[in-house]
Amino acid sequence: MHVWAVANQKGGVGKTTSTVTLGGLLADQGHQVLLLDLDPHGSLTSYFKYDPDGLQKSAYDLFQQGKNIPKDLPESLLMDTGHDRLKLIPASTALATLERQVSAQGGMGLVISRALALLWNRFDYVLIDSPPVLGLLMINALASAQHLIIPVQTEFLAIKGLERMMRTLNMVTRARKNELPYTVVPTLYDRRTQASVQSLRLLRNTYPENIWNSMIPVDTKFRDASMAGMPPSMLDSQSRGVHAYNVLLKHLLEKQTDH
Amino acid sequence: MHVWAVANQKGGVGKTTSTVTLGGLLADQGHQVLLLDLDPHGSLTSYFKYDPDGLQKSAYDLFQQGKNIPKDLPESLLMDTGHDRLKLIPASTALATLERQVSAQGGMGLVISRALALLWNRFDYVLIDSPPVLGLLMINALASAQHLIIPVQTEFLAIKGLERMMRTLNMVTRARKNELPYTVVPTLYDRRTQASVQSLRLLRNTYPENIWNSMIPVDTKFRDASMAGMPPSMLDSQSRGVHAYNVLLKHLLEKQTDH
Ligand SMILES: Nc1ncnc2c1ncn2[C@@H]1O[C@H](COP(=O)(O)OP(=O)(O)OP(=O)(O)O)[C@@H](O)[C@H]1O
Ligand SMILES: Nc1ncnc2c1ncn2[C@@H]1O[C@H](COP(=O)(O)OP(=O)(O)OP(=O)(O)O)[C@@H](O)[C@H]1O
Ligand SMILES: [Mg+2]
Ligand SMILES: [Mg+2]
Repeated sequence: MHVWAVANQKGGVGKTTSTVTLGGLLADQGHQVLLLDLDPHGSLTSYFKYDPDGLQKSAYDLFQQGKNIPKDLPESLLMDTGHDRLKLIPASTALATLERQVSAQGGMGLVISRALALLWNRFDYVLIDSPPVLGLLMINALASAQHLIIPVQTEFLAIKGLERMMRTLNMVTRARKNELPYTVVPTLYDRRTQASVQSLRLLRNTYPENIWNSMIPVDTKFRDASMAGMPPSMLDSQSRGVHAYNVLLKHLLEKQTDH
Repeated sequence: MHVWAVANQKGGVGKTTSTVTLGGLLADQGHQVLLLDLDPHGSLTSYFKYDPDGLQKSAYDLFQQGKNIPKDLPESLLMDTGHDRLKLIPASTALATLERQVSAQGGMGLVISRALALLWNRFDYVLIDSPPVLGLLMINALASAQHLIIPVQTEFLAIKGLERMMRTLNMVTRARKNELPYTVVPTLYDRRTQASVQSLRLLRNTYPENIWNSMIPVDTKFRDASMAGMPPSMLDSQSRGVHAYNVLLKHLLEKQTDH
């Protein structure tokens, strides 16, 4: 099982969109895929028409168990997405209370790793959507991932935010004792604006080793897909945006076999 | 002095863009304007080319003082923006540590109100940019504001998030003992996409009393302005986006004189 985290401390850069699109494409290819929503705002959960405020069971239950997660708890949290091979563990807004509850206890950075270990033979890929804030939930996502995908909007402010994400990554890497490979993914690229073109060039110069050499263009079909509650490739597999994510997926899969 | 907070728990909906654009327009009209950055990510601070990781003084200092803020501390935090009548109190990334530090101590929800009271004769308007997370910083913004501006992207996921923002508003209103008037501002509107058109209609039906009856269109000039580090009206006062914010500002100023 491969675990990919999708994270960036900047808001609105395409984390949820990347998670659902890549997850949908992997499921289209025949893999069994789990999407895990660790954002208390629950965009990924709302995307599939579930209500993060009203759910009886969610990722929150994993944290309530903390050190000893019952063997069949993760499986009991799986929800349907309308795609045969794509399942979801939803977020609930109660996740927002965890920061204050557990910060005193320590050792809660590995809850998700322990939970995913119980699903190891059930899925081929797990994609984790994180909130735009450094805290316990993001730490859990980074601690359990084997690869980190960092969507970065091609605009000035988002690049400043990326430096911060890198510092967070360095911090987590020291705690993990092994490297966490990452890929910077330029998103919301709009070739009509100078700011987008120049930002992409700046990104490429600053992160030459770990940036994907293409980019995700602005594509209005993503909004249509989120309204329809379907992975974008299910709504329109030929759209520009889905095609770009397909090229990204090939790049990520090649990187994976390298090590 | 009028204090406006700009907040929404959803990321990337145009909070920082609204804060800097409205602030710039108010300064263009001859008002003395303060922008206050309460987002630990510091987008507003980076916008004006300051580094939220490297600043010696910032909004963080106000929280360190807590209950007794020295009289001349807020004034000492003011930074230039390149616009004569527009000043900034920047954010530092250290703001992200406040949640854990102070949650035990209670009573820290009024730090910003106390600090702004010390600047009461210095500015005509204060606009507060908040992070996309419910916590101490957002509570401070809502507790000190006389009006709340809620940017909402015209797409499905953002509307779900608005319900959550409303619940937060109700919670804060109970603690404030008086109403906090608010205006929902549809942003990033793209008339070419069905999802945008339908979302705007849904927003209008759901919040008929408190929604601004127009919307902010997608305008690539905003990215250019953030790269240039200037309020959008300074870069191009005739752009579609700036024009729309001008119409919004007229609406907000009319609402203000009503009560
Ligand atoms: N390539 C794209 N083209 C057009 N719109 C996009 C694209 N990617 C994302 N979007 C839209 O931009 C908005 C923000 O995207 P998304 O919610 O995925 O970002 P996020 O980083 O997950 O935000 P948050 O920080 O709130 O979690 C959504 O409305 C989404 O539909
Ligand atoms: N009307 C608009 N047209 C085009 N781009 C816009 C518009 N409003 C905002 N943007 C762009 O969208 C991105 C997100 O905007 P902004 O940073 O203001 O959102 P935010 O709500 O403050 O995000 P965060 O949750 O990270 O604080 C920025 O790149 C900004 O330049
Ligand atoms: Mg998201
Ligand atoms: Mg912002």
